[in-house]
Amino acid sequence: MKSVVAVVQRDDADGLLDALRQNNFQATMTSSTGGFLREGNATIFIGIEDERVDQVLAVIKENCTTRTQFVNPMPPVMEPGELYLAQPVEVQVGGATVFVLAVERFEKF
Amino acid sequence: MKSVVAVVQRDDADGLLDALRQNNFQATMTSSTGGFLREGNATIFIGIEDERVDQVLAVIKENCTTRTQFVNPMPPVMEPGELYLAQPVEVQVGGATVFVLAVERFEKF
Amino acid sequence: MKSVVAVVQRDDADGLLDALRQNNFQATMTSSTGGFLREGNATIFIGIEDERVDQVLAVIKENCTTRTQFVNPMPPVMEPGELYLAQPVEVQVGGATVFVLAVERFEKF
Ligand SMILES: Nc1ncnc2c1ncn2[C@@H]1O[C@@H]2COP(=O)(O)O[C@H]3[C@@H](O)[C@H](n4cnc5c(N)ncnc54)O[C@@H]3COP(=O)(O)O[C@H]2[C@H]1O
Ligand SMILES: Nc1ncnc2c1ncn2[C@@H]1O[C@@H]2COP(=O)(O)O[C@H]3[C@@H](O)[C@H](n4cnc5c(N)ncnc54)O[C@@H]3COP(=O)(O)O[C@H]2[C@H]1O
Ligand SMILES: Nc1ncnc2c1ncn2[C@@H]1O[C@@H]2COP(=O)(O)O[C@H]3[C@@H](O)[C@H](n4cnc5c(N)ncnc54)O[C@@H]3COP(=O)(O)O[C@H]2[C@H]1O
Repeated sequence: MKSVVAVVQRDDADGLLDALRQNNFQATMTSSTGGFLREGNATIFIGIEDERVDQVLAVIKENCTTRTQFVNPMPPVMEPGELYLAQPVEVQVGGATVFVLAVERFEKF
Repeated sequence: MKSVVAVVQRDDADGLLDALRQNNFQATMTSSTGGFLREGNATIFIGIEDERVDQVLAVIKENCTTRTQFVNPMPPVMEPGELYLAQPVEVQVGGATVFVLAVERFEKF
Repeated sequence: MKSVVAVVQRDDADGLLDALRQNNFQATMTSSTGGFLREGNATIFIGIEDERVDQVLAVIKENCTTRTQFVNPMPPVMEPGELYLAQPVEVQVGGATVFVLAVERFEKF
């Protein structure tokens, strides 16, 4: 048994849950926040048998897309009267960041 | 050290946390959402010594109950003018889905 | 690859995310609740290469502080007419409770 933990963008979360359901994967989602952009994203975990890991990774890959975000960089420390025009910086946010962990024991009550 | 991760129904979460506290287990809870019903549930994780795993599973089992939910199935694609009467479908939602993971290192600061 | 999961106090969460970013650690945060005090705290997980575990633990230790909370204990069961004056009880809440888990596989899509 493995636990597959995927951090995905909020815009992809519902579509991914639909695709997981259609492929007979059970999943649980929690709301989360990215450490860098401090924007809301989603963390989805899926408990599955060992031999289905490749299949679930393919479903995640197909349903999550890389996007470009424009971020205003932190302004540098300024002298009074100095003018600073923030040039938004382009940041690529990946479709999914995925961790596969071993599950020692699985129970349903 | 093990990390016991239990997905439980929202209605059982407070009772389970009380029972864990009475049995001297420390725990942390996050709000979560089920992939199938898309309803709110709760994910509780408990870091414990290896020899207490059976005891904590017994506490979880005693405090979480299976319930029946009635769900309106997704309507099929319809022709204009066709009438569709949704027959609610009965879905059993288990008391707890539990994963036990190995913890390599534990620190408190 | 390891997954470092740290339960920290809400007051330390933003400062810790800043420090992780400055030290080039990527992280994801979810809101959580302590099982004992039932107060909001934060659970932050960080996927890192094996050889950086000590460094990230040092960053967590430096940015999380132990605090004292005053909690009103649960009143005992009382006879009618008996007077009960709750003496608030002092509880120490640690800076961080940290679990290190092994990651079998890591993917970015
Ligand atoms: N120090 C830095 N300098 C420049 N650019 C930086 C950076 N740190 C992050 N970024 C960029 O910002 C994007 C969003 O990161 P964020 O931390 O908000 O949101 C992250 C975070 O929530 C999670 N994540 C990624 N790697 C992680 C890891 N090793 N551990 C825990 N969570 C991770 O996945 C989300 C998407 O990550 P992804 O790598 O695709 O996309 C990242 C990355 O392209
Ligand atoms: N494709 C399908 N066809 C028909 N019925 C289906 C189905 N998928 C789920 N169900 C039913 O719906 C109940 C609620 O599932 P949900 O995904 O909302 O809520 C789930 C989910 O949040 C979590 N969960 C269960 N198994 C999991 C797994 N392998 N990985 C991650 N989370 C899991 O535990 C909650 C309760 O699960 P439980 O199995 O007791 O109860 C499930 C199951 O009886
Ligand atoms: N039965 C009991 N009797 C007397 N005092 C008790 C107690 N249970 C907890 N405490 C005290 O209350 C503080 C807050 O616990 P809480 O469960 O709200 O919040 C906890 C919980 O969310 C998490 N945590 C700690 N140990 C954990 C574990 N083994 N598994 C999962 N989460 C844990 O870290 C937070 C801070 O824990 P920390 O140990 O520093 O601080 C704890 C501890 O000093």
